[in-house]
Amino acid sequence: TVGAVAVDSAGHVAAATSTGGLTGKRWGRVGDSPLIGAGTYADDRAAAVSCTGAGEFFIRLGVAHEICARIRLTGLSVDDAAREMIAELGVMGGKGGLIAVGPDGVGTWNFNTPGMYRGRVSSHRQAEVAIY
Amino acid sequence: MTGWTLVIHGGSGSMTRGVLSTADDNAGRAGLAAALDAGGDILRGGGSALDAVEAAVRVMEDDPVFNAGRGSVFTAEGRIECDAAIMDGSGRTAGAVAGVRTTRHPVSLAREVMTNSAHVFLAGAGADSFARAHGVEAAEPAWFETVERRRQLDEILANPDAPFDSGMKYG
Repeated sequence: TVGAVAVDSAGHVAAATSTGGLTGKRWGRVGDSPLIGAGTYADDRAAAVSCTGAGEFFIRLGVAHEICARIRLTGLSVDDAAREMIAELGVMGGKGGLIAVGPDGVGTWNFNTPGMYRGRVSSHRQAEVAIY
Repeated sequence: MTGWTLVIHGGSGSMTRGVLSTADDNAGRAGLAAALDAGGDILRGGGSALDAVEAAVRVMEDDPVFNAGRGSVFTAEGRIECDAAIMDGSGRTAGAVAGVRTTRHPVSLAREVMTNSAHVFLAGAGADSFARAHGVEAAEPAWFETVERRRQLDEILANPDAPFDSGMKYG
């Protein structure tokens, strides 16, 4: 699974996710990536979010939309909302990660797996990539 | 707001230091850097977040390192079925596709659904037909297939106790 979230110089956010799913999947199984609100969501009032991992858990929690709702309704920061949802995912036994960015330009990532391919760049930060 | 930010991911999983070969580690980092370049150039030039996320994901869909587009994992039946979604925060418009097999960039097909259809989510052969009708670039199934993903499928199918990649070994 791959994904990207961005905020542009006009303050608009967007999210995109794309995947081949899980190796050996059967019966037309679809995970969270294409489900708006589960693996992908964007709302200028809150954030843009893209998720990766055990999709069934992200679907059940509605992770991408839940992060935006917590930011919009409780004033939580992008970072804290991301952390809360990955923690909740872990409690349910789910594994995975997510990236998020708010209209204020703060970008974040959070994951509970040993590794996540990830990167970020901004108008005030050099590009950086990481795996572990 | 005058600044811009792009964040990307290439999947999460059980990869740990030392499990990935140096070559795979380098290939992953190079793929991520290429995606940041593609999306960052758009934002640096004043382009939209929507264009930037599509451009970054397209680069990773073409990179066999990542499980999306070319280099996707196989289903138990030995096929490749891709899913993708895109969403614009300014109007909360969205497009998504699932189970597509002959469209080179599923994320661009999702954007075409968002922009030029009355729907949000199209699936299966219908989604691929929509792509052909809207001139979204096609690709033969062979374009998506890689030897390494075929090996991973064979490994999983050889172990009936692990019906699919529930351990996200190939996240």
